[in-house]
Amino acid sequence: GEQQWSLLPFFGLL
Amino acid sequence: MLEGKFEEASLLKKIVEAMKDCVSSCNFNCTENGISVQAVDNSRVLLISLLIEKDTFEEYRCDRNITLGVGLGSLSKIIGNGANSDYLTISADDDADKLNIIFEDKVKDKISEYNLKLLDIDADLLDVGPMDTDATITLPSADFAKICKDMKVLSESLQIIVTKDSALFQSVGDIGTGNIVIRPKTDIDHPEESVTISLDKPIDLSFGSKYLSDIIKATSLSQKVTIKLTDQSPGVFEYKLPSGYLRFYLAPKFDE
Repeated sequence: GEQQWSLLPFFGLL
Repeated sequence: MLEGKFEEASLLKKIVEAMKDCVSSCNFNCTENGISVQAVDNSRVLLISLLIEKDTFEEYRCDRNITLGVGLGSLSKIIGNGANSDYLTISADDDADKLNIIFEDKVKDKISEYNLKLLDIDADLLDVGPMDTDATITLPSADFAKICKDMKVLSESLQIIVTKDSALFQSVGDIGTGNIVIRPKTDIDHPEESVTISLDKPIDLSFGSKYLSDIIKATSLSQKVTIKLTDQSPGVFEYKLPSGYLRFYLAPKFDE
């Protein structure tokens, strides 16, 4: 199956 | 003091309609160069980046940088009261707690004025730096919307596979499978119908159909959409404004 990634590993919180 | 006059109310209407189902509220950051928004949906899967450059406006001034916290559902209701062809002027004093919205009918002698209460929004900001791009697809935005809608009947995921001369959109679900292939095409008579694909590295990425459904609500903003894809990275879906853009960054899915 597939899981949805969050954006956080890519962009990170400012 | 901020004051921005749109030639037609329809532009801001379309922008708000494209955003309001992803994020309920966001900060409008106003500077002398224009208005920008960065907002992330609750699941932090989809990020919206909006830039309305100064040149988009018929008239624009912003003496000091101000941040306006706006409930998009509320703004949508008020903007819905104006006609698409009306002039629309938004204004706010420095340290304002409300946004003033004025519609001017271009034919009748009629002016409608509303105030929207502003919100104090403490939102997450993500650090979106410049991104490498392995593949770029530009296609008519209506075609992309149809592909997303058609594939969504099959699966919660849409797989996008880009090779040198084609982009394949694929859905695999319980009821069956679907494949749509598009290839580059130059239409000299109707440039808005052209399709371009540029590729540095082949791409195979999956995205959540639910989020793509939100993204394609921006379709009316631009005749074209540009999709920038990079292996194992968020996809960027860009709708150009007359001067500026509405961009969506969507995290890909991954195999468990």
